[in-house]
Amino acid sequence: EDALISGIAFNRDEAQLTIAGVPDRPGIAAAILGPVGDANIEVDMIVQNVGADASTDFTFTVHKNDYDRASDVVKALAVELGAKGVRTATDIVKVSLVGVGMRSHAGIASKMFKALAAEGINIRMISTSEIKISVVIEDKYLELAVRTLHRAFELDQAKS
Amino acid sequence: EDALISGIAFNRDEAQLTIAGVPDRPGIAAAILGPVGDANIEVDMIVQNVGADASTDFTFTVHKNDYDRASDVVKALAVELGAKGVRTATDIVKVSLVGVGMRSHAGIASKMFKALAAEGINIRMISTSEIKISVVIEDKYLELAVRTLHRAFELDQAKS
Ligand SMILES: C[C@@H](O)[C@H](N)C(=O)O
Ligand SMILES: C[C@@H](O)[C@H](N)C(=O)O
Repeated sequence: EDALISGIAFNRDEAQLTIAGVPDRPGIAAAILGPVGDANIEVDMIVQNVGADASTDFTFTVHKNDYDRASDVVKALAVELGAKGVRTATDIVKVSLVGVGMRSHAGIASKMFKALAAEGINIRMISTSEIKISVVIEDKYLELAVRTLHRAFELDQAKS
Repeated sequence: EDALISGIAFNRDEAQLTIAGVPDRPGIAAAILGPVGDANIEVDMIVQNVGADASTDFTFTVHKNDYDRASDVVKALAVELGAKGVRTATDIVKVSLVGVGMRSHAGIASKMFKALAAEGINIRMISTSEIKISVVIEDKYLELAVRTLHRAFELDQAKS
């Protein structure tokens, strides 16, 4: 196994905005991000899963300070695009397993998910890259999640 | 603007598997990835958006060579988890804008999405990190997408 886990990162300054049921056709992603960028709102995660019935949900996260403005932009877009609705959450935290060579390691992801599940922590969103497996969970679980993952991946041992 | 775009990467060896309508409660993500990892199937992307009505869709990509085995695992899981169904696609390609400091740049993402939209390329999935904005599109658009993004981000100029 070539993966090397270097640590746990988290970001509790984010808010999530989802435009639900947007048309799944060319131009929609641009139609959403364009106005968000024009409003000078920075975006961290963008998550969109495969659609069904020609529609899908489009989610992105922003800094909590930009939430109100982003929410206004998104509500207007939802009407303009004929979306099903808008769902948002400010009680979120992004927790990431950081490492190298983590891509292709179903075992590492499942270990991370098992550890969180064992503490009753629901995983609201998942997004991965070669260097990070990120989950979005409810912010009240931040400390428990970080402690749990440190233990599961034996990251707390270097200091003992 | 502190972002630096270094290039376009793509992976045409992937297949996508989605378990649609899985229960959105602790333990489900682990219940899916566990058996996939146990079957020695490597996983590249994992994408899960926020749920609604206590359910969500769970998507991951594997190497095309592992598609048949992954498909068997997923179909069995869908039954076991009481999921709505399974959707899969082997006609996909992952195209990524690679750089540094790309996080927080709604303008970069919207430029990427606009460029693809202008060529009529539908974006099936989106997943982002600080160093990559990745989209999954239909594989027939690979060459067009890469050429379009090189032009949009002026990455073809170094060689002229
Ligand atoms: C859907 C799945 O991610 C579930 N929410 C879990 O925590 O395992
Ligand atoms: C939903 C959105 O991503 C759409 N498929 C697009 O290509 O813009």
